[in-house]
Amino acid sequence: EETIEIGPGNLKLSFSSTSGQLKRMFNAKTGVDIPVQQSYLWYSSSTGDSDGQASGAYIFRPTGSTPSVASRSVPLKIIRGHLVDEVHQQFSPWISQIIRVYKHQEHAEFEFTVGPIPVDDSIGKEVITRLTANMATDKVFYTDSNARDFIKRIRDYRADWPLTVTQPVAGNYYPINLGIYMEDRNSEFSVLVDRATGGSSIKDGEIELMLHRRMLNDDSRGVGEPLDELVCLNVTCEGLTVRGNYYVSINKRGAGAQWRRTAGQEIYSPLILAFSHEDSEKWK
Amino acid sequence: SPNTDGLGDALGIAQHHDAVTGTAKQHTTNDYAKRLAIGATEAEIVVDSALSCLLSSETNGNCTASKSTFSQCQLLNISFCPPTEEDIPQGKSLVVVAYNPLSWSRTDMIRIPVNNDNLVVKDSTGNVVESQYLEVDTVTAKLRKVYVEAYTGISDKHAAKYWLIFPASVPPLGWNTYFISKEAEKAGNIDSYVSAADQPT
Repeated sequence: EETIEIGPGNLKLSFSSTSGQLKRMFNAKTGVDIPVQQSYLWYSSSTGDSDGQASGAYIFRPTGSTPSVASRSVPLKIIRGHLVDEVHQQFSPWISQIIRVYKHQEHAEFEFTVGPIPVDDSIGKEVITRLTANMATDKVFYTDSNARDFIKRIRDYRADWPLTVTQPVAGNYYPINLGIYMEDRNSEFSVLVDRATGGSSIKDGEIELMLHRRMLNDDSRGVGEPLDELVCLNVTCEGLTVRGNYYVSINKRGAGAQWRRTAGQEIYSPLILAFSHEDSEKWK
Repeated sequence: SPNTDGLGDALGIAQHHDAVTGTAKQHTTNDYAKRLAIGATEAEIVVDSALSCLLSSETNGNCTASKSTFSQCQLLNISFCPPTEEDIPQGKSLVVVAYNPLSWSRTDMIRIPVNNDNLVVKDSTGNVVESQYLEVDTVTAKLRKVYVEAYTGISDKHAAKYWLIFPASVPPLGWNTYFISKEAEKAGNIDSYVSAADQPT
C-alpha cells in the first residue's frame, strides 16, 4: 500500500503514495529493474562575486553547487486507461509534470511545464530536472555530439588537457541535442530530449537536464541584456512558460543504443497531422 | 502558389550562432520567431494542399480537382485545435490524416482535444480503433488561456474538455486516414474508455 504502480504494458513505474515521488522503473519484458528518484530543482544565478562574472545568456554560473529543491513531497493524481496511464504532479505553483506510460511503448514520457519563473525575490533561477538512479557509474556518462554519436564524458576530466575545476556544476555541463545516458555493469539508463538543452551527471547515478532559465543580470559577454523573456497580454507581462517532453528508457547494458537511435528520430520527426470534415458516406 | 521559400529563409537565418545558442537580444529573438512562424504557416499550406491531392480520388494527376480542405494545429500541445473541438454533425466525420516522414513503419499515439466523449474512431477500412478519453488538466487549460490570445490574438473563451487518444499505424513515408464520428447511441463494444482517476493522499 506504500507504492502505486502504473503502466498498462511492459514498463512499470512505482510511486511513493506518501511523498508522491517516483521510486522505481521496471521492465517486465527485459527484467531491468532500477530504483529511480526524480525531482525538480533550481540553481540560483550568480550575479557576480569576487570574480564579477554573472550568469546570463552565454554563461551558466550558479551561486553554489547545491540547487534548491522545488518540493520534497508532491501531490499526485493517477489516471489509468487501456492505452495510457498518466501521473499528474504539481511540484510548485510554477512547476508541474505529467508522466505517461503507453501500452505499446517501453519508455516513459515526461511532459514538463515550467514557468513563469518567479523573480520577485531578486534571484535569477535556472531550473533543472534530476533523475537519480541507483547505479555505480564511476564518473562516466555519455552525451550526443550534435545529435550524432554519443561521446564518453568523464566528470572533472578532459582527455585533451589537464583540467582545473573551478565550476563543479557548470564545468561539467554539456550540450544535449538528442540525449544523455549512463550505464553500470548491468543496465543502461537513457534520457532523450525534444529540444536542445544542457545536461550533466554531477554525481554517480544522477542525470540532470536544464529546462528553463530566467535571470536578472547580463553576463557581459555581448548580448547586453539579461535572459528574461516575457509573454505579454494587453498591459500585463509575465515570464515565459516552457512545456516539453523528455523520454526515459531502461535497458540491459548494450541494448539501449537501438532505442536511442530509433526513438530519437521519431521524437524529431513527429507524425504530421491534418484535419478536415467530410461526409461520412463519401469518405475514402 | 504556396511554397516553402519562407521556411527556407527562416531556417537560413536561424542558423546564425546567436539563434542556435539563444544569445540574441530579445528583439532579434522575436524576429527569428516571427520568420519561423511565417515559414511554418506557409509550409502548412503546402502540406495541406499536397495531402488534399493525395487523398482525392478524382484528381488523375490534376490536383486542383480536390475538394478536401485540410488544416493543422500549431498549438496542439496546449489543447488548442479548432477543427477537432468543433461539434461533428450527424452524417459527417472528422478526418484525421497522419503523415509519417520516416522511412520505417511506426505506430504512434494521436492525442487531440475534443468536446464530446461519445465519439468513435475508425480506420480507413472502417474498423473501430481502440481509443481513450482523458480530461484536459487545469495546467493545460491555464496555458491555453494565456498563450492562445498572446499568439493568435483570438480571445479563447472555451477550453476543450477531453483529450481523445488513439493509436495510428502509418507506413514508411506514407499516410493513414482515421475517421471520427459521433455515435448515435454508444454501443458496449465500441472500444473507447473514459479514464479512471484516483488521488492518493
